[in-house]
Amino acid sequence: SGTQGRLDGFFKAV
Amino acid sequence: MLEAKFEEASLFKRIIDGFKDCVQLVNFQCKQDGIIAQAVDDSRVLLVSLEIGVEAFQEYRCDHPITLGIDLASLSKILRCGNNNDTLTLIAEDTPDSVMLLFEDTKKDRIAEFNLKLMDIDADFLKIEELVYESTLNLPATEFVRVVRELGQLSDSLNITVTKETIKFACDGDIGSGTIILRPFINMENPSESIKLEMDQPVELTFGAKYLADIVKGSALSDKVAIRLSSEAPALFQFDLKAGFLQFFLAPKFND
Repeated sequence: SGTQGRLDGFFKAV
Repeated sequence: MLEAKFEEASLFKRIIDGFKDCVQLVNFQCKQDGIIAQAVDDSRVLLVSLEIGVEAFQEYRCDHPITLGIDLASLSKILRCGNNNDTLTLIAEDTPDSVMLLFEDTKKDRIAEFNLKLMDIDADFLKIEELVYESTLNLPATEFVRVVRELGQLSDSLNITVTKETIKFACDGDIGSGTIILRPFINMENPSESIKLEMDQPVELTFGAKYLADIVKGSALSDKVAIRLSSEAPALFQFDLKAGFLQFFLAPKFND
């Protein structure tokens, strides 16, 4: 049920 | 040089047990003000962020920033040695190729020393900015574990709906469906048993049950869990230490 989202784009490398 | 002494080895064991099943290779950054670690799981769905403040240690000294690249599976093998109530000291040189774990029993009759080889882990350190959340829940950790275990048996997805007065967990799988509704209340005698709900906007999100099953392992660290939800950002599940925290940021599922 539903597609698993990803974290990509939310946290940027320091 | 790093010398970080836990009064009881069990604290570090519980911290590592809290996230070793979702990530394996982790850089621990040791600085003057404590130890932080971050890792994203292989599927890039779950980010673990750990902070252990200086106050969590009986003694702490770190002259220069040191990164310890650790395979948690290997670390766990060593942590199974030593007793829970032994002191545990982590010792490393400034540019180490290994970290020493020193277990000492309270009478100092038994001293066990292990060296764990370090790894060069190529992982970016991520900047975790304060995100805007629409709802914040505070639950007893045992209640969160129970909901995830019970509903996780029925489906690979767990839906959380927060409205002004209720928190609804629901699942719908091949063998059937289930719903658990919790209402906020204050337990004056046992504040950690209270359920708190702060809601700016109603929110409904669906999460992969297998990721939640990993996250609940953090409950060994705290009797409470804070869950912060937003329809625009990964959810935050946080277990507080006496000095520090273990955070899990989980990307929700979405409908195609």
